[in-house]
Amino acid sequence: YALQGSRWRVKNLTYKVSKYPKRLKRVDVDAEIGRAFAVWSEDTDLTFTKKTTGPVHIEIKFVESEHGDGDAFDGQGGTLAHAFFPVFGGDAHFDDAELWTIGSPRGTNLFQVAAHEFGHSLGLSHSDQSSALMAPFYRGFEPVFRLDDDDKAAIQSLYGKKTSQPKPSNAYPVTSTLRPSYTPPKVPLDDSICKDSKIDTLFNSAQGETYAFKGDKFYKLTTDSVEEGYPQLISKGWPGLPGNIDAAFTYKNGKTYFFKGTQYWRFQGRQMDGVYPKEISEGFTGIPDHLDAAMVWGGNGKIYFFKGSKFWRFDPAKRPPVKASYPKPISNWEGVPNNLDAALKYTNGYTYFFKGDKYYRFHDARFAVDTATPAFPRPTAHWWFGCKNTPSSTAVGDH
Amino acid sequence: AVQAAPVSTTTQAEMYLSQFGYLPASARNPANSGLQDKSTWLNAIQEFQNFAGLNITGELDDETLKLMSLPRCGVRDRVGTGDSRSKR
Repeated sequence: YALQGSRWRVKNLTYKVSKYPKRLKRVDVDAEIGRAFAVWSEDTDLTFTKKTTGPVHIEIKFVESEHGDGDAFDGQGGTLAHAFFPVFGGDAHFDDAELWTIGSPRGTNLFQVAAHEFGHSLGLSHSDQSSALMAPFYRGFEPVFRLDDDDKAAIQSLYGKKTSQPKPSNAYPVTSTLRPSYTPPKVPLDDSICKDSKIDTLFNSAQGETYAFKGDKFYKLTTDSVEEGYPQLISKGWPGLPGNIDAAFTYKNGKTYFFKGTQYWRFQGRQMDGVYPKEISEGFTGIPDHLDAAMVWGGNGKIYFFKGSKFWRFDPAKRPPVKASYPKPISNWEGVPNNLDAALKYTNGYTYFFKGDKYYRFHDARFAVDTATPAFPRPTAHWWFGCKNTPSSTAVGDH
Repeated sequence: AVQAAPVSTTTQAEMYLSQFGYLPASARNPANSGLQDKSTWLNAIQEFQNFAGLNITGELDDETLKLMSLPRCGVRDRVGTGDSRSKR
């Protein structure tokens, strides 16, 4: 999947159909549009409320040829509809020259096209997976609709997974531009990580918990520090896994992969998922041994490996999984240094790179290390481990 | 109703690739409606074929033209790839 780079800051969205199609009953259109939105609320906490008047987040229109946005429709066939990404307002326009139909193999299925367009309204770009709803081509009427895993991963990367807890308000907890909300930090009981905050790897579990590995120990992180009771031994938390791990990531299949030297291990939660270790050269063809860092990048859901001054993109769905054009220089990731220790797509949507006792926040849409105050890189001890009496900035005299 | 024409000529393919973000507008020369840069053209076709899961031939073969003629969403496949391509 691919993300455009913008998303809504609220999860409770409103819509209205301001111009209905010529050939369908309004009540039927309303039902199909409602079904199409429901596709995206099934696996997230997004809600969509229909309004008939007043301002709304997403306005829907059935129009023909030139209709005021400079992107004229072309009659039957060709372009069926288009929609604007959240940053451009989220509106969806349908070409009313099409023969829009409901539950019929004739014409063009309104539900399928609307569900696709609303994906754009929510921030998704076109996917190169032909099975995905967000693939750009209309593939004919499908009597049984099922959202592809690629689409699910895409929408959840923007709006999170569905929770069963009632939401306190309409307000989406807007992604903090600084990592944790900074209340007085708790000092980890074992503060060795504060004295030497260089870590081996960081990763999120399938449940969204963040772990830092260092030597033979691991730390479970809270939003601003280390959870009480940590560090613990890696051998206790992930039986069978050695210490001094090079890199780790959790893939969209919910499994966590750990890399060390020439070998890798796969875990489902805290249980080894088969007979491991295996050789990296066998399971990850095209990826070198002795890695520095690995992550699943939120920009496209693909796996990135880093070593020295180079990086590799790994796509398990492709043959070969690593294109011939790799490795490429890490300098392509503007502002990210060579010889990384760890890389992480954090639960707030940002990508973070760690090197030594510092970390960098990467702006996926701008393809560069973020500009903020204090500037990046920042000290990992202060911002990730909640260490007291450690500087919050790497700038000289700016503690 | 007006019927969208299938993509069958180089000019139509050029417009298609331009419309959906594979070909920067600056690659087209309005003076002769031709392409100034052959490698840009080749790269655009290859990018489309790669994205669409076709054999990457770099040529406007039947399979490629057929896919270009399918009804589709009007949003660009390559977002942010106008005249100013992002670094990566």
